[in-house]
Amino acid sequence: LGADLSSMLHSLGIPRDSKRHKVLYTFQSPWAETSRSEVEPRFFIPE
Amino acid sequence: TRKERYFLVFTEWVKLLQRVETDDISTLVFIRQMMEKGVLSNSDSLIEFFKAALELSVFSFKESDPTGEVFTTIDAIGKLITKLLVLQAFSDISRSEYFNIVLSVIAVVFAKDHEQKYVTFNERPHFRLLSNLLYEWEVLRGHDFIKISDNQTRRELSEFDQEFYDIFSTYLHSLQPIAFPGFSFAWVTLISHRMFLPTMLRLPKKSGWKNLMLLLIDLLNFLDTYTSKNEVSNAVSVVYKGALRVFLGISNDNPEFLIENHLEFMNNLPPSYFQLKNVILSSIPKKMMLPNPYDSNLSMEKLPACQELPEVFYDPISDSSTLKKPVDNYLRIPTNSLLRTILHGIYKTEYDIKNGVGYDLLAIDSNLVRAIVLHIGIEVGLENQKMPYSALFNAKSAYYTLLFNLIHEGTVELKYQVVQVMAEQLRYPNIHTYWFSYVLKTMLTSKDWGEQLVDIQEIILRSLLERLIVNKPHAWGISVLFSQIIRDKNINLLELPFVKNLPEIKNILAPL
Amino acid sequence: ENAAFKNPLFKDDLKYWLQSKRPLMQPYKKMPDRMKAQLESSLLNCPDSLDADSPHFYRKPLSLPHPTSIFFPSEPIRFVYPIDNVNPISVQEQQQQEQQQSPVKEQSSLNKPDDKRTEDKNIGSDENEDVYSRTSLARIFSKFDLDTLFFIFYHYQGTYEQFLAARELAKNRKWRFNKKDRRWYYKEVEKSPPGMPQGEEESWRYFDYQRSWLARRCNSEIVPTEEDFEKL
Repeated sequence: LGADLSSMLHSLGIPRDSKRHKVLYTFQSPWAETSRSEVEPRFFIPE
Repeated sequence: TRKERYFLVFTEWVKLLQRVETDDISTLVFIRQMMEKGVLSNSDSLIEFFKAALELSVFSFKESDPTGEVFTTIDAIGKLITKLLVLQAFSDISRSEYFNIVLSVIAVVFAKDHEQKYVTFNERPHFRLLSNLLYEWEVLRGHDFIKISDNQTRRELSEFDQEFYDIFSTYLHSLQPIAFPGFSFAWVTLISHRMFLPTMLRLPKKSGWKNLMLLLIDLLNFLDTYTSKNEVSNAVSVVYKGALRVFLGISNDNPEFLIENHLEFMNNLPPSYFQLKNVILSSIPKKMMLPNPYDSNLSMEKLPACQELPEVFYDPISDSSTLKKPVDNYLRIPTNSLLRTILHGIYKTEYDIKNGVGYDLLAIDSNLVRAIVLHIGIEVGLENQKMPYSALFNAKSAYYTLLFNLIHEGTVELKYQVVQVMAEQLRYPNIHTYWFSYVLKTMLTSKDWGEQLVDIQEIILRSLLERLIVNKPHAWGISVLFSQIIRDKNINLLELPFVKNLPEIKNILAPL
Repeated sequence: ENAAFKNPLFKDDLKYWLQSKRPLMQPYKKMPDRMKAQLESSLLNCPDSLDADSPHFYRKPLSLPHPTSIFFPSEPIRFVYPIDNVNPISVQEQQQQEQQQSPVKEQSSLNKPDDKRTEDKNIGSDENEDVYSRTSLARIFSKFDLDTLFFIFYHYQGTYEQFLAARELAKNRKWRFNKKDRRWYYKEVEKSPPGMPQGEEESWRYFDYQRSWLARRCNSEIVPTEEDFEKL
């Protein structure tokens, strides 16, 4: 029957409002338990 | 020994990076000296040096104080590998040969460590190195390698970018959990890495999709192989939870990837993973507004979106398949002999073990059934732009009769496979969702079934219910069809014999 | 067929690699104990977000290291934002919080029937919403004053922090970076006071990082031109 995904969505940072934010660029780890800290996303500094 | 000398040279490199910034000129001088003095002058020395450096790094990871900087040496290797990717003139070997050699050394050192150490194998240093390579490359490639001042090199790297990910994906594919169970959790973390997954999803012209499909299918195959019906080991269920979360992330960021590849995913998804199935099939295009599926006066006919063709990343029945011609010929002129040919082609000569809900074996080629059903949907979608509504939404049309006859003539497992694959096409508003919901609704009350009617009704309702009794998300098309069936005056579900005999089903349907 | 493996140097270790091909050709019907043990150990060693984080190499210290008390955390504090929360909390606090609070029961955004999926927020397309907006570091930067942002920008060249400082200055504080003189400029528009003929008085300020470390008014003739500004 699967599980209620709301806490998993919450841990992914997929907001409850329908505004979509990209979550994969700051994806810390496949599991909430091992997403202990934020990770440095890709960024770009012009010359 | 030469190996010990390589240890010394590598240790010097590690110490250098602890004293100067990584773009300091002394790092270039150091690399030039390694080239001139034969440490990195040809493939053989390259292999031996990196083998020594890797073994030393993995060893030092194990020896270092876990609360300190455990990755100093590993990080130094990653930096050296990427610097060499940029700096070398690549006259005698190409960039991709170099990268292949380095990844081959990494793979072999890793495999030896994995096989020899057995349960004391620690995946983390190997993970960190591959994670660093993704990071370093991402830093380099920003704004089309604008950091590279030399134009010639910059152009070469820009061309190499695609190859970098091709080669990297090939090695990731070889490191998959079925092959290296001791690396499983690191592997799932790598394929969903923030510097890999979003890049593969968004490489120009979807050129990363094929490799990404391969890796996600490796993950599904691992789950399918080791999910047995009565018990799933704790570790496998944790892998599953990770996979579910990755798919949710993809569905949020790039739903079109799941939308256009749904066939391949359904072909490889363990049949009992209904919630993951729903996550994949509930993906909707980013710009789309979903009308409320329970709205009683919702009709797909009035929805402009239901005339749109869903994108499919490849044609399901490739020309190589033996059945493409008979199916296409049948759709032009339906004949019994063609039907026989198609039916014959669907049955397999040997059983497949399948952890299905309610079945363990499969004597038909379910992937072929899925390909035929989707192919019919694609043909209908194309015809829909030319032919009138009445020609296609018609129980006499060849499209409908082929599906009808496959079910009518088929064994109960073929009946179920065809129906549940049609249910898979009920997704967000598009012409496939619209037409297949017409077909299922028509079939549900069609008198042409004769004494098979109740069996077909049971299979259709089962194919819908199994997708709705699981936790959300639910595919929009399934919800719409089911709520229409509930309200349909031509059928009273509670009167159906298989509902009357099953109180738990009756208890679900009665309140609805 | 991997050309690299043809090299004799791979000869004695290649057997370990080839050994891994067997379960691929012929997956086990039932997971053998050896494999179960390996899977368990993989779960135990599962890499976490710190392992996946960007490697940090040596950076020239800004100033001579002044003695800090031994109680200062050596590992950089990683901030984690519970999505709705506005105050950054450290990992330790979050772990305490998690023990107390039951998992958040909230209506998932997936498939709410009247779900109105709005226009997708591509990265950077929307003025303020981009990949970084929801990270704790970016939120902390929005609390820094200009002085701190300029300090980070000019003294942490090439780092993620410099990027965030520039992003905060440009996106939220509306300053603009001039590629030519590498100064940050700010255009002030003063409405003429009511009663006077309506007009707008434009004046420019720049941050003088070389001498006074102050924001100074530009004298009227050196007004920066548009193409001098970096497109951030």
